[in-house]
Amino acid sequence: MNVFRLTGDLSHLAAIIILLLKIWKSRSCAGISGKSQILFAIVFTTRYLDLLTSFISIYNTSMKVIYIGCAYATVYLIYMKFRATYDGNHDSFRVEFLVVPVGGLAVLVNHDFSFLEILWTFSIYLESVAILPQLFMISKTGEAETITTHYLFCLGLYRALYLLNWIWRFYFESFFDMIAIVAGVVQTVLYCDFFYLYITKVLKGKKLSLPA
Amino acid sequence: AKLGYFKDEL
Repeated sequence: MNVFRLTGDLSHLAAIIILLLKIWKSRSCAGISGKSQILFAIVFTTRYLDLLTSFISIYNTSMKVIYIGCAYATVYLIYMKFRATYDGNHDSFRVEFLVVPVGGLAVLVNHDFSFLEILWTFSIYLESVAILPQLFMISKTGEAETITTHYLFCLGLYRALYLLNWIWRFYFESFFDMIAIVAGVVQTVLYCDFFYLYITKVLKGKKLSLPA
Repeated sequence: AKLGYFKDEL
């Protein structure tokens, strides 16, 4: 464990909690892409099946359980409890255009052609593009609630911190995982224009509104 | 990176 990975995990946890609290407190999922949340639930489910087969640490297991629990709770709030506030018209990204190519790539490019490894690879690739429906929805509505931008900032920051973690592990533990690193770079790059807007607008107290 | 080693991350 290193400081980048720990702060990365905490940033990820913060994002998940911020979103869950936003929906729960405001009793509304306006501006939130349910499709992205479903993709994240799939990402966690396919990546954390090893919860059943291997134990790494209390930290590892508890974080995985929290991530999976919150992901499904968020999907439940969006599609069941507060579905009246779900903005389906603007959440129109065709996720099959993500899941199918990612699934194919996971079968073709992986470290080991085994069931768990292919699922893990699928989850890594899927996570790198899972935020696209959410970013697409914001570009369609032209704006985002400030709390949603904080959620996105923490979510984008987590994988950027993981990139630093992988540099650290390469240097100190001569370890690197090309699949995770390439997917992590793609994932972080997708947030760049959002990061720019967040830093130039939200941090200056303005509302995040895209040029319509 | 072989299976198992990398999987200590979330």
